[in-house]
Amino acid sequence: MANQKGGVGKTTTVINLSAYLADSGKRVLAVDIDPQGNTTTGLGIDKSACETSIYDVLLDEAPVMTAVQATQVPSLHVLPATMDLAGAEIELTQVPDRERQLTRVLAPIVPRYDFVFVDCPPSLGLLTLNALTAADGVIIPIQCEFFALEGLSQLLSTIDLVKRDVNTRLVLDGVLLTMFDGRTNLAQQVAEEVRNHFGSQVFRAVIPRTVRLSEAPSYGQPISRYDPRSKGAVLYADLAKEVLEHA
Amino acid sequence: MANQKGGVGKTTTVINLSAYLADSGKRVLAVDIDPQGNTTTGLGIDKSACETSIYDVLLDEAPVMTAVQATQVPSLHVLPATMDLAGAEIELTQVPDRERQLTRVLAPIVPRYDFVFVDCPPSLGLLTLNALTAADGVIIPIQCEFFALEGLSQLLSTIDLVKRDVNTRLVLDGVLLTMFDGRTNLAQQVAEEVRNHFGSQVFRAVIPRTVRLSEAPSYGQPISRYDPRSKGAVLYADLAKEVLEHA
Ligand SMILES: Nc1ncnc2c1ncn2[C@@H]1O[C@H](COP(=O)(O)OP(=O)(O)OP(=O)(O)O)[C@@H](O)[C@H]1O
Ligand SMILES: Nc1ncnc2c1ncn2[C@@H]1O[C@H](COP(=O)(O)OP(=O)(O)OP(=O)(O)O)[C@@H](O)[C@H]1O
Ligand SMILES: [Mg+2]
Ligand SMILES: [Mg+2]
Repeated sequence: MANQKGGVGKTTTVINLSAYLADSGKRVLAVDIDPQGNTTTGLGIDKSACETSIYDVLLDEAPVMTAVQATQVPSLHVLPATMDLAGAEIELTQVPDRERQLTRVLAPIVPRYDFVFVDCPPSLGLLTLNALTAADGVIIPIQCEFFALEGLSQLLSTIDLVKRDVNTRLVLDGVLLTMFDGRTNLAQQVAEEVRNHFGSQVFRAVIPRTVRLSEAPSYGQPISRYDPRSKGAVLYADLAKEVLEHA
Repeated sequence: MANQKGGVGKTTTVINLSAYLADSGKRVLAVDIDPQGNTTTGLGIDKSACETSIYDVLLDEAPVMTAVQATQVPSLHVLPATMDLAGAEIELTQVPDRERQLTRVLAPIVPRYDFVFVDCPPSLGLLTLNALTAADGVIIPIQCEFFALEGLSQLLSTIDLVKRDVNTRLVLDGVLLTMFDGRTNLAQQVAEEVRNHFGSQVFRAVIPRTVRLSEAPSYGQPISRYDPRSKGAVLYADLAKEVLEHA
């Protein structure tokens, strides 16, 4: 889940898409490599109680299974991030073959899951590069706002470079329109422009801007638990079905 | 203007606060060091037409005055960012005393302005460190949403480190509550928590979430030009008055 533009719904999508896929019987792992640790908190994990986090796994050779935690959603696990991850980008530059560090440390557990989602920070630095190198595909959430289109060419060229140099199997799984407010012309215009640009790669499910979606993380719950009948919940459930169709 | 949380209103605040201060007769420079270049576009500058940008000034020894451009607002200038800035963080690591590069290149022009605002990317990497090293003070925009509080301690400890090691004059100018939606409990709770934590350092002006504010950049205009009587415009004008009181 990548986009260097901030606040576009990367974390919200990892949390809610993961939860609906788990509810449909899939075994899902959500990996948080954003030092802010919003996926970790949004899934109800107390960061101060985490003994081992993704930082220890990436840089201190802690076995990955010691860091993975269960969540309140059966068959949804999380690999939590804590604040010490903030130093990781600089420390990773010392590691040989540094873009592949996440690929290496996740290798032992990837076979245990049907889906692994990685929540990236809002940048195209070494943590996001590690995610793109480890991934089979990338989902790009795009906010239906004016600035949303501005950084896209940078993101797409970064994906192309990773595919060319380190990870030939990387594909664009899809583009997800988020925070859509149908009452504004701006949202309609941005959505139209994204569809013109990406065509069938745009998921049919368009996530609306709703208060319930922004409230759910404050209870440490995905929307499927917090308010499953809300509009946002229905659209994330639709997205999960679409992802299952493609899988 | 710094906060590693993405999408909290850093760019929107630089654009609109700068424009109102310029309207009040101050000479203002907006420096865009975010590779996304949203401040540059939001002030109506065509990035593809920029011959010299902040990248050339930081890394190619272009004289800063050759990159500064006028905007449609008299006495508001912008130092634009283009996509090549994306490579700057890695290249800056080769520069001796790298945190002070922005301070060095801005030195010749700072005296010509009453206010210089630097719009940072959503990370605590070398570009943001350069901004904190060059600045007298930092304004932290905080979105009235749950995740907003999560990364604050990291940001505050980074500010403290910069103050201790490289820039002793750096102070917290204030905390600005943004995207406040009075109809939701969540926004009220976040605002209350921020006030409990920061007390009088929270600006009295609270910026509401309004469609007009999100539409203005698509016309390349600050809100003072796009819709000066809108609620968002009035609150940014109030913020400018408060900043002038403190100056
Ligand atoms: N569809 C939505 N409707 C309303 N609020 C939303 C929606 N999606 C996300 N939000 C809220 O908007 C804010 C930004 O979303 P989120 O944190 O998921 O984005 P992000 O891309 O992960 O941000 P960052 O770039 O900082 O990692 C959060 O406060 C979140 O709760
Ligand atoms: N008060 C507001 N009301 C409504 N929309 C807003 C408001 N402030 C900002 N926005 C919109 O929200 C989005 C995020 O704001 P902005 O880009 O200013 O944040 P940022 O912190 O600079 O983001 P980034 O972390 O990516 O640099 C933009 O699309 C902007 O137009
Ligand atoms: Mg996030
Ligand atoms: Mg910005």
